[in-house]
Amino acid sequence: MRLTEIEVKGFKSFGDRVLVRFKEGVTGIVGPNGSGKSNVVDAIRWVLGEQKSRMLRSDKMDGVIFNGTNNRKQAALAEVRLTFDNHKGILPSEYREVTIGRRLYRSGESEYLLNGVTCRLKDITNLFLDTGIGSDSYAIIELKMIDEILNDKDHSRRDLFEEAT
Amino acid sequence: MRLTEIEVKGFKSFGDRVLVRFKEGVTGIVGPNGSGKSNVVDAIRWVLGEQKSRMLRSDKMDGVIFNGTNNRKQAALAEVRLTFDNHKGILPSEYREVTIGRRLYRSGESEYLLNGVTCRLKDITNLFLDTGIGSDSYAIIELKMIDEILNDKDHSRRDLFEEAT
Amino acid sequence: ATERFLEGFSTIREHFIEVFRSLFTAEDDCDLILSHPEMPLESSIQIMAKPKGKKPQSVNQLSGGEKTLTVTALLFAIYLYKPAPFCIFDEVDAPLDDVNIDKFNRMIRRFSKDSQFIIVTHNKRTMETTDLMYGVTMVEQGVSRVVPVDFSNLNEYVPADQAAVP
Amino acid sequence: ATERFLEGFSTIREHFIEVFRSLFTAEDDCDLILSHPEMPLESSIQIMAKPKGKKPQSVNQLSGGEKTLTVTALLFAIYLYKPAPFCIFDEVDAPLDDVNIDKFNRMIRRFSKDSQFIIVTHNKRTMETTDLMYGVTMVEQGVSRVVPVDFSNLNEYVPADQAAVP
Ligand SMILES: Nc1ncnc2c1ncn2[C@@H]1O[C@H](COP(=O)(O)OP(=O)(O)OP(=O)(O)O)[C@@H](O)[C@H]1O
Ligand SMILES: Nc1ncnc2c1ncn2[C@@H]1O[C@H](COP(=O)(O)OP(=O)(O)OP(=O)(O)O)[C@@H](O)[C@H]1O
Ligand SMILES: [Mg+2]
Ligand SMILES: [Mg+2]
Repeated sequence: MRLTEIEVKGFKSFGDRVLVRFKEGVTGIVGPNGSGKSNVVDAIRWVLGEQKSRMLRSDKMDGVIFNGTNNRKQAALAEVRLTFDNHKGILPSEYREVTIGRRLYRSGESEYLLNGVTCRLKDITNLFLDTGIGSDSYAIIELKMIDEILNDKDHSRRDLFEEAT
Repeated sequence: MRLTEIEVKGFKSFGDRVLVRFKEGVTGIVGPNGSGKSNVVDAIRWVLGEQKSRMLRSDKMDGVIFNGTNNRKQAALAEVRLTFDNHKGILPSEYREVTIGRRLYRSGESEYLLNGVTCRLKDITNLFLDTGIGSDSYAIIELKMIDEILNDKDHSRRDLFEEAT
Repeated sequence: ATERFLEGFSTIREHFIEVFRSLFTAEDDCDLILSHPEMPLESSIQIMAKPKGKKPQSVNQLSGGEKTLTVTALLFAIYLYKPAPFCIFDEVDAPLDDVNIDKFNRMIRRFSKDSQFIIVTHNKRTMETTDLMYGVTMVEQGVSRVVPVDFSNLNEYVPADQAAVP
Repeated sequence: ATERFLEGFSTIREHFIEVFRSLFTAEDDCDLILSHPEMPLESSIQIMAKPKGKKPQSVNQLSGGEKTLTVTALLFAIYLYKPAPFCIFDEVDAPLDDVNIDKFNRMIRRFSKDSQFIIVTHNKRTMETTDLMYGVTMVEQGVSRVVPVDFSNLNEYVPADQAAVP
């Protein structure tokens, strides 16, 4: 089951809709400081259901909505869609392509979508149960976590093992 | 007042005596992972009076004594000496060259030295008062501190200002 | 559940030793130890890492790069036990020297036959090992856009030589 | 003491704005704000940093590299107010891209006329800006030694091309 595509609009620095297609193997994400690379990683965490705003470097959840620039208005909603190729049937869905989506409106309303149909967060987490994919997955790693795992901060090391076993 | 020389023996990975001479301007310290570069920085912090073992990545203060290898016995004592050129008279000492030293014996005994004469830690900190030099100086910076200053962990940002003003 | 944890733990531990030795060398030593083997589900897991010749009191005494490689070995050991379909690393190569960056990236390539990897990096050596690269830039202030890059147009997106080195 | 703190604070704040704008650009904005201006000695100090065009809610929303440059600007602002005879930076350049590394190192060169700098780094661009370099190695396992290096013998101490890139 691999990631085929991510579509981001109104999420963090993605004022314009951005579509990135992924292939097999190793994809590099490069660019200057502050350009938005970690924001792509945040978008993936967020659409997978991340609930802790501080994991997304934000004080409050609405901090992830594009807050505008000197030349642009802020966005009314943040939206991310992640598409998976499910031809191996790893995800318990009869679809060959599975798209999960998440929206957050500035009003505070929030939606989760599965193949375009509104669903609950639970439906998404159930879909990925036992695949090792999730917002707190042991497969999304940044440098700070290296230290946290080493110091076993907040039982992070224990969680890592429990997640896997 | 500039740093002219550091001499390290029995401190951390410096099983052999090492002498490094510094010049004016910018000195780079390079080398592979785990070779001992940060240990040089730790040696400077330690001889300036660092009392917190965790600032030196150690559980206990005796963790800074060279603990031996497969082919070598551990050291009985850790010793660091730092020499300053005081020709501008910034340090309140009549000497043109000022050398501070620190020793820690495995027995737990510890010594501070000023120009070869045993003294108290207080004599060393008094010497550097108002120079901006000290083990918790705002002039010894590692990457972790960038985050701590940004998050103002343990009033680190406040301390920075108080140190300077 | 205890059964499954113990079986998982023991497999991950074997993988950890194997991966650690390929990120370090065959003469380097490591281990994963349960603090309370009789109560595995209550146990915390201790990491022991001992680069050749050294006798570190704890993993905390290791250098920045050694710590990164050690935790990376643990993560890859877990991926061998329970492969994640995709792995994302955000600038995890930053503390590594050139030799270790190459080992790290070779390990990623080995695992990339079965899992997809997304690697955020500033490092040119890491970039050389990718199959595909995307450049993220802000042509309009504050607005990110993403474009495919390869080594021919890399300098437009990762401006390396625009600033003169004094 | 309040007098001295306020006078120091206001000078450091001016330096911060100036240094920030040379590490970023003249169009970037920043500030240092006392949480309780009427009680300066009880106040905490807030950092506001606003790269051009962006409207970050707080410094926490900034990227890794932007945060590093911002705190670096604050540190240099303090050095301008109260110069430290020597400054030691341990791999502070790790999160920076090439353009920012050059700016960072140019700032260090500027300050190095009055203060001594000791820079621990893995980065070749940073190495090019040093006046003198020492290589730390472990020829004997677990035992560090230090030797002068320059670009002619650098590869013996910072082995860059020993591992073949696949
Ligand atoms: N809600 C938002 N609206 C607009 N911009 C945002 C929002 N949240 C974050 N940003 C901007 O995104 C930028 C950070 O992007 P990101 O962390 O992805 O950078 P990066 O490419 O990872 O950089 P680095 O190489 O320094 O890590 C910041 O400048 C921040 O101001
Ligand atoms: N008391 C000690 N006796 C012997 N060796 C020690 C002692 N304390 C630390 N070391 C060793 O020193 C090494 C770490 O050195 P240091 O942190 O200086 O590396 P470094 O050159 O900064 O590497 P990096 O580039 O990864 O940051 C570790 O491998 C550790 O085992
Ligand atoms: Mg980033
Ligand atoms: Mg180090």
